[in-house]
Amino acid sequence: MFEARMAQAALLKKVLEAVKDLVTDANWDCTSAGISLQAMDSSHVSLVSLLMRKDGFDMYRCDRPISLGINIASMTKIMKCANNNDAVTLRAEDEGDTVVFTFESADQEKVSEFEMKLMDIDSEHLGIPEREHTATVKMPASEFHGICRDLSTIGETVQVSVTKEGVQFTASGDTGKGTITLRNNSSVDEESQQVVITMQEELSLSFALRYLNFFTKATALADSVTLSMTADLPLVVEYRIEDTGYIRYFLAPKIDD
Amino acid sequence: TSTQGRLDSFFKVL
Repeated sequence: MFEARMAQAALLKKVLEAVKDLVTDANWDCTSAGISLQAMDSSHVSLVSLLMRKDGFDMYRCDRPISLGINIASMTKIMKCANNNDAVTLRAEDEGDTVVFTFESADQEKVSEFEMKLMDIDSEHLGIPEREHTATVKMPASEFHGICRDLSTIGETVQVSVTKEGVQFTASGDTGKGTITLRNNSSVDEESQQVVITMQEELSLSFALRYLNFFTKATALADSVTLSMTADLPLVVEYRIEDTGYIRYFLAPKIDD
Repeated sequence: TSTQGRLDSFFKVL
């Protein structure tokens, strides 16, 4: 038996918002530790890795590991039936082929139940080692969102350059060129407003803005975002989900021909 | 010019 209850449907809605543009179907892997999901986009250029630890739930029970194969669009439609303040419970039998969503209104006067068929999803899992990166940039999530949106009006690729001076985002296209520079401001009082750059050496990498714009759909989940970069390795874009999990995106760099 | 890398070439498929 798997059963997990979260106090606010809004959180699960935000998580779905953050994956639905990249992933069509995904296995939600449930264990006694929590729920995780790893899925690549159809062109295998990017990957999303989600972790929601059990301590983020009001109630959590998972008698044995179970993979819930879910069509993300179907789940998004069902979650749209919940109010943001509703409590939501997910429930699945060990050998079952459905997952049941129960929404309870804050005043407990309305209870809705939706059953969704599970899918058999044969997905490739990638082994991603935790590693130190050459440079990391932590910045307000809304700032990163704005930069990706603004530079998309100029070009398709952004060059991210980290130097002692700060981090520079540059895009160029037929109409011209745009450059946005952020300086380290780790002395700002409000932690969520800080730009904190760590760097072992200067580096410059290029990434497809189309995918970065998909990643910024997670902006509502966190105040800050951290970009981790190493030459010739995929970029990691991480949004922490309170203290109980994260959503990480990986994007393969563009390679010079 | 540049080409878009794929993740499969960076991480091991389990």
